[in-house]
Amino acid sequence: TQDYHFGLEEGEGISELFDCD
Amino acid sequence: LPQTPVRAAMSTIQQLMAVLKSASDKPTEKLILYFNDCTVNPMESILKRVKELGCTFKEKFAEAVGQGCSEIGSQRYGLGTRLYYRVMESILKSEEKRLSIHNFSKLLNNGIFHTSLLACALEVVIATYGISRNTSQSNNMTMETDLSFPWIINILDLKAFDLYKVIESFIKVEPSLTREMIKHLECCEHQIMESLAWRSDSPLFDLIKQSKEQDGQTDHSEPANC
Repeated sequence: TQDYHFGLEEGEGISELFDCD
Repeated sequence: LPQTPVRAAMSTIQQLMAVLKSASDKPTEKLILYFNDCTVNPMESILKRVKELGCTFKEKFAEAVGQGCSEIGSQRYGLGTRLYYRVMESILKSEEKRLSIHNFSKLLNNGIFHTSLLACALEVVIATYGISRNTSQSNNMTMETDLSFPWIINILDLKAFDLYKVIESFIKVEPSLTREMIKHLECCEHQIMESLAWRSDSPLFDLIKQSKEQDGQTDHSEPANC
């Protein structure tokens, strides 16, 4: 995965993206 | 033996098969524990969705590649389902560690999350066989042409922006993805960012609107979809 650009902020995950607490 | 395009393609498929050989096409014990920890148990709706989307996938697959290939469609969907459950479990473990919670009721009862995750898993399976076709240049395998992205989101009636939201987490938690597959998913992301997410029915516009409202900068003279 070294070439992949990760866009999620530090400490952010999929729960936030689907509006979950 | 020297590496050839065909050998490389077969190796990619064999690698996927090897990873998914031990995976289950049903929720694992660990996943069932997560489901039981939810305020509302999502198990029934998850199984129902997988079954219903399976019917759609197999029907559309046969339409795209020929009615004689419906068994191949079933096999591909079976592989996609295994990958879907495998990645779901890894995502939940990762989120459990990050958030220190066990109850994922909101996430696991979100149908869009599940459809997006399943679509991503199916795209990996389709692309694995698609890469094989492109590399081997075999005429009898050109049937995969019509299945290239964004075919999967169209047949599952999924918004591209929702698929975009799972891709990064999918890559993060699935260590078996080849470099080529990560590149493919990144290409899907770019296609979404550059055009698919900007279609008039995209949920992105609601998010932009919400964001502007939260910032107190709503401009009423210009609708968000302009």
